[in-house]
Amino acid sequence: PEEVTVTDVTINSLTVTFREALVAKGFFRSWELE
Amino acid sequence: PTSEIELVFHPHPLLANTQHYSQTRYVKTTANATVDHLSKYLALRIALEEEEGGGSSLQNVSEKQYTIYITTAGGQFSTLNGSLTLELVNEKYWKVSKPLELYYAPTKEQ
Repeated sequence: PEEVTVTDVTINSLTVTFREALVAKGFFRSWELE
Repeated sequence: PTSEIELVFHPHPLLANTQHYSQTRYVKTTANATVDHLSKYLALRIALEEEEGGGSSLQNVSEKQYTIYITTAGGQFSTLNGSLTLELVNEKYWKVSKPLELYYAPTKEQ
């Protein structure tokens, strides 16, 4: 995908990373979207 | 290593104002993320996007602002408990090999 936004979120000392794309194609590699 | 969850995140078709919340979001995160992490992420992203447009600030961002739902076999929307990990949601509610589909709406005041 053209652009991926990376954001860290912390709750109760556990930080996880989220990545978001504007389109699924090329981003969701393990499962093919229709 | 922690496995990765791929999810498609839609505005709730009945509870979210689809003119305001029109965006379907394609998100990846780790399986140890909880529903509360996802809710807080959403609140943060929406606040950032509104800030870019001269809107609200990030000061009051909270995981309580949005409620996360999943559809059940009967087509009903079921509220997800904030403490559930996305790995558990995947195993307990979704069970199919395609991106986890979840829905969001602003939390209703009790």
